[in-house]
Amino acid sequence: RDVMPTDQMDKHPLQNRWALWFFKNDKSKIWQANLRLVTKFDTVEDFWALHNHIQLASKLTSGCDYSIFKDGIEPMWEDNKNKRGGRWLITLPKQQRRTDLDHFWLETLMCLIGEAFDEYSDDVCGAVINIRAKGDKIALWTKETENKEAVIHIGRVYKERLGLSSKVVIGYQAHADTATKSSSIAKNKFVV
Amino acid sequence: GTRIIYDRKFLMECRNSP
Repeated sequence: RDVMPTDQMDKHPLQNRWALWFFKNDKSKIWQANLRLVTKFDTVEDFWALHNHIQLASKLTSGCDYSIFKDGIEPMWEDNKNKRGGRWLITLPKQQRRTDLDHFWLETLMCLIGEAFDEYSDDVCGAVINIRAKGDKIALWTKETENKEAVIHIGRVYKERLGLSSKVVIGYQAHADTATKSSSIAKNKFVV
Repeated sequence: GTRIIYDRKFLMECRNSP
C-alpha cells in the first residue's frame, strides 16, 4: 500500500479497462483518420470524471459517434474480437433524442463497466452511439454470434436495464450481415 | 477468478459522492 499513489486510493477498480473513442465525420479524410482514441479508464471514479467532463451525446453534431470498447478492441467490424460478432441495436426516432438518448447511453455504459451480464459479460466487446439526422442509434457489440445463450442473455438484461416495454422488440444483427447488406436493413439473427 | 460487478445503484451513488 505504501507505493500506491494518493490519487489511486479509495477508487473502485473495474473488471476491465475501457477506451473511449470519438468519431467526427470529415469527408475530406478517410474513415480511420476521423476516429480518435480519447482516453482509457479502469475505475468507477475515473469513469464519472470522464462522463461529467465530455459533451452529452445529444449535443454532438450529426455524423459523430462515441464508442466505448474494452482495452485492446478497436471500434470496428474488422477487429479480430469483433468480426465474428454482432450487435444489439436500439434505433431512436428524432424526437427521442431530447427525451431518451442520453439516458439510454448512460444505462448502456453502466451495464458495461458494472459487468451487468454476469459471466456472459466476457462476450461484450463495447458499445457505440451514432448521432444522425435521420435517427440516432445505440448498439451493444458482442464477440460471437454463435454464442446464442450469451447473446440472448445480454439482450434480455439490456432491454430490461433500458426500461423498454415488453411490447418493444429489439434485434441482434451479425456484423458480417451488416457489412454485406444490399438494402438499408440488415436481418435480425435474434430478437428479444 | 472473481468478477468485479457494480449494480446501477452503487454506480449512481459514486456519481453523487464528492
